[in-house]
Formats: sequence, structure tokens, C-alpha cells
Amino acid sequence: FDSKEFLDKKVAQFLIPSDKVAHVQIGNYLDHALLVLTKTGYSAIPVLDSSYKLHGLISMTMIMDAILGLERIEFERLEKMRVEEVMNKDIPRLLLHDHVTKGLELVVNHPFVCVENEDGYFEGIFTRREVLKRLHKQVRR
Amino acid sequence: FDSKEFLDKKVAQFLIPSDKVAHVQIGNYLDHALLVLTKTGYSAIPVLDSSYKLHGLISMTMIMDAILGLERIEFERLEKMRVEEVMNKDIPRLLLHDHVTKGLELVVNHPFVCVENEDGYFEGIFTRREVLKRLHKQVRR
Ligand SMILES: Nc1ncnc2c1ncn2[C@@H]1O[C@@H]2COP(=O)(O)O[C@H]3[C@@H](O)[C@H](n4cnc5c(N)ncnc54)O[C@@H]3COP(=O)(O)O[C@H]2[C@H]1O
Ligand SMILES: Nc1ncnc2c1ncn2[C@@H]1O[C@@H]2COP(=O)(O)O[C@H]3[C@@H](O)[C@H](n4cnc5c(N)ncnc54)O[C@@H]3COP(=O)(O)O[C@H]2[C@H]1O
Repeated sequence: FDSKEFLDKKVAQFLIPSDKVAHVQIGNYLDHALLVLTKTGYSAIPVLDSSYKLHGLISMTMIMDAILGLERIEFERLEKMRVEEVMNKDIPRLLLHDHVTKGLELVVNHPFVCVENEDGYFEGIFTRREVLKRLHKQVRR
Repeated sequence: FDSKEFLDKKVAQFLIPSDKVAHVQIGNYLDHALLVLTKTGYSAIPVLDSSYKLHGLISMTMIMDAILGLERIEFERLEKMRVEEVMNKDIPRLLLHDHVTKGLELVVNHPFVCVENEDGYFEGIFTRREVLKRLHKQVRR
């Protein structure tokens, strides 16, 4: 098992590029976000603005939690609340030239980490699956 | 980086035991399952029966997909449909004495894998986080 081959790499070599990443816009309403999550099948996705700047993440759980009233789930609120009121803005970020070890540390607690360039523009995502796929491949030899 | 220390282990040493795992029962209705998922914050959890036998997994996405009508999300159907109509029954399973390498292969494509005993009774779960935590710890030395 040659960990050097695995660990000397950069985040860029594990990247799922932005054009392959499902996302929503900060101005979208929650009913639209819920539809995107349901149709793509992802449990959480990035939130961008129209110039592709990264703003946060939104998940199924955050949406449901936001409309959970005292007596019932208040589904009508989905058309009234926006993504930016509910999303998680406090998210870790990686740069393309970061060492993969920095990504590994972050995916211990995050299923995926957004990758951006120096100006905060979204480049893609770094996922647990990409790390585990390569680890498994090396372990098999 | 001593992979032998990591890879000679059994699934049992990485286990999150059943008493720590949120789950629902096969007979529950979808509104109850949605509430459990929202309150615990997990995107998918095991489905058991009253004798703790493992039947499948249910996720937020599976529930939303099941009530997605042609014109709108039909939230009233949550009280009419049951977990067993919607859950994924076709899931991989691990045994306590399996090698961790078998678990590693499965978590490439599954965020977690249910662990059972020989009679199909639920023992706990094997998660990506437990694997990555230990990998990261070894990489740091
Ligand atoms: N359509 C699909 N095709 C193939 N496999 C699928 C899939 N949807 C889910 N999976 C599998 O399930 C894992 C968890 O997905 P989840 O949506 O909860 O969590 C995902 C999701 O929140 C996000 N993600 C992954 N790929 C994405 C994409 N293309 N666009 C937006 N978000 C993505 O990163 C998290 C971790 O992804 P990761 O790949 O490590 O792990 C994925 C992958 O192994
Ligand atoms: N309450 C919490 N406290 C601390 N961290 C939390 C958390 N909820 C979520 N996370 C973090 O988010 C990851 C993805 O959670 P998710 O619910 O999508 O996906 C979870 C969930 O579907 C299931 N899972 C994990 N622990 C569970 C438990 N105690 N009961 C039921 N299901 C569990 O296994 C999947 C992978 O879990 P993993 O630990 O690898 O990865 C978790 C963990 O790193």
C-alpha cells in the first residue's frame, strides 16, 4: 500500500468540476430547492449566486427543519421562504492547489467540501467517495 | 503510514452499536419517518421490525420522491403511505467478524452499511466517517 502515491496529490486531482455539480441559487424559494434535491437525489448541494460565487450549502434536513411547526410540518411555507434564509453559510472551503491531506481532514466530518478559487468563485467539490475510491484501489494491490 | 494496523481489523472494531443508531419500524407511516429524519438530522436510517430484524433503509429523498405528484408535492400522502412501501430493501450487509477491507469496498458507494448477526438481527452500522477518521489519524503520523 503506497500512501505516498495517494497523499502527495492536490485537491484538483480529486475534483468533481462545477459543471457536474447540482446546485441552487441564493434567491430561489425552498419549494424549488426541495424539487432539485429530490430530482437529483442528493441530500445536500452548494448554493451559488448568478456569477457562480459560493455562498453556502442547503440540505433536505435544513428545509424540513425550517418548516417544522409546533403541530405539523407547515408545507405552505416552502413557497414563502428563500434558500438564503435557511442555508448553512459557515462551511469549510478548499483551493485547487491544496494538498489532498487537507481535504482528507475535512471529509472526516463533511461528506463533501466545496472548492473555490482565490476570488471565491466555485470550482467544484471534493467528496468522500473520491477519497475512498482511491484508498480502496490502493489497498487492493 | 502503517496500513497494516488499519487494515488487519474487523468490522466490529469500527461499529456504531445499535443502541446509538436512529431507526424506524417497517409499519410506521411516512410522516413519522420524516419527523425522525428531520429531528435526528440524518439523511438516511435503517428500517427494523419490532424484533430488531433488519429490513432496509429509508431516506428523505425516497420519501419526497414517493409523494412527488405531477403538479405539486402531495404532502397529504405522508399520512397514508408506510415505510415498507418506499424503503430500499436491496442493501448490502456486513457481519461483525468481516474484515474491514470488505467494509471499505462497500463504503466507496454507500455512506453507511448495516451490520447484522448470522440470523439477520441488527448489530449496528459501519460508516464512512469511522473509516476516514482512522485513515486521517494514521496519515498525520
Ligand atoms: N446520483 C448519484 N450517482 C452515484 N452515486 C450517488 C448519487 N447520489 C448519491 N450517491 C452516493 O451516495 C453518497 C451520498 O450522497 P449524498 O447526496 O448524501 O451526499 C453527497 C452530496 O451531498 C454531494 N454531492 C456529490 N456529488 C454531487 C453532485 N454531482 N452535485 C451536487 N452534490 C453532490 O456530496 C455528498 C457526498 O457525495 P459522495 O459522492 O461522496 O457520496 C455519495 C455517492 O456515493
Ligand atoms: N448528529 C450528527 N452528529 C455528528 N455528525 C453528524 C451528525 N449527522 C450527520 N453528521 C455528519 O454528516 C455525515 C453525513 O450524515 P448523513 O446523515 O448524510 O449520513 C449518515 C446517516 O445516513 C447514517 N448514520 C450515521 N450515524 C447514524 C446514527 N447514529 N443513526 C442513524 N444513522 C446514522 O450514516 C451516514 C454516514 O454517517 P457518517 O458518520 O459517515 O457521516 C456523517 C457525519 O460525518
